[in-house]
Amino acid sequence: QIDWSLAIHGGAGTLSRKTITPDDETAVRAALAEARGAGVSILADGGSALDAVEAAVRALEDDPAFNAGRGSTVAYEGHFELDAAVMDGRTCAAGAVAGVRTIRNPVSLARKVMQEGPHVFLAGAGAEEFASLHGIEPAPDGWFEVERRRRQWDKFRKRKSGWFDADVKYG
Amino acid sequence: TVGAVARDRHGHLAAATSTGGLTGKRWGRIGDSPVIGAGTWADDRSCAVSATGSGEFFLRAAAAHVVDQRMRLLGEDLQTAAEAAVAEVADLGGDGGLIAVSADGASAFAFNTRGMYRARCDSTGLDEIAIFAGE
Repeated sequence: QIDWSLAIHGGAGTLSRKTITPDDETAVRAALAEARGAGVSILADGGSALDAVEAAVRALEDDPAFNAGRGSTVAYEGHFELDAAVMDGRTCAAGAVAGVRTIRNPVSLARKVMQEGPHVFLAGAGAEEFASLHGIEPAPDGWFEVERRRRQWDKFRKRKSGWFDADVKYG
Repeated sequence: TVGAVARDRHGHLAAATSTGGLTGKRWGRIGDSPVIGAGTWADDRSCAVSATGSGEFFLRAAAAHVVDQRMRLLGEDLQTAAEAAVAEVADLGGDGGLIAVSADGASAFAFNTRGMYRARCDSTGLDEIAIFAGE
């Protein structure tokens, strides 16, 4: 009998022991453990699956090791565009946002859209306006930027065409 | 991309996915992560799913919803349905993976890449953190 259960991911791709340094591997495993712990502490105390997935994803968004929130990849013009979604299995209620640029934790905005918005999916400036009206925490200046992602973007700009997701091929 | 799926003590499921997308994306490109049924899905009757990978292919496969549909319509178990959904993505030319939990609390990983950052645990003591395929 399984009372509660949690699974998390931080992206998939061309991962091998040749492409990840031991230090990076240690950091990623620690980050996964922390995010898992954030969700488990809620579930083990009898909390909801919805609270658990939000807490776990917020932890992953705040960790620069992953392509979400802080540590996101850089878009063509040099800025950040973040997407997120939440779904509640009790009711099949859902909320999603796309192309937001100033929200520290897009997953929490997606949940707010689900619970307090009249629509399921908001994008761009409208999603940002909804966030402001509902007190969603903005990101501090420079929050999303990490050196590794900017180097990837520089490499991309030198190619002059196409798109790519550099070290973790996808995700 | 990052994601989480969970089943709580009351038997309820939830899923969440978040991403920065692709380096150099333009024209307002959106992948599967925020699209309900492609990269994110939860229904207490079957499963909760969060996906990561080549988003255009997960969109075309409606990958997360495929897991749900295979469980409910074909009676497949979670792991079988998850692997079948990733196989459908692969048939379209995509790669990546997904995580899922089912209404009975089982959990599953499925991916066709060389690795996926992943972890899972449950109330019975299951406790895993892994990166590479085969771990």
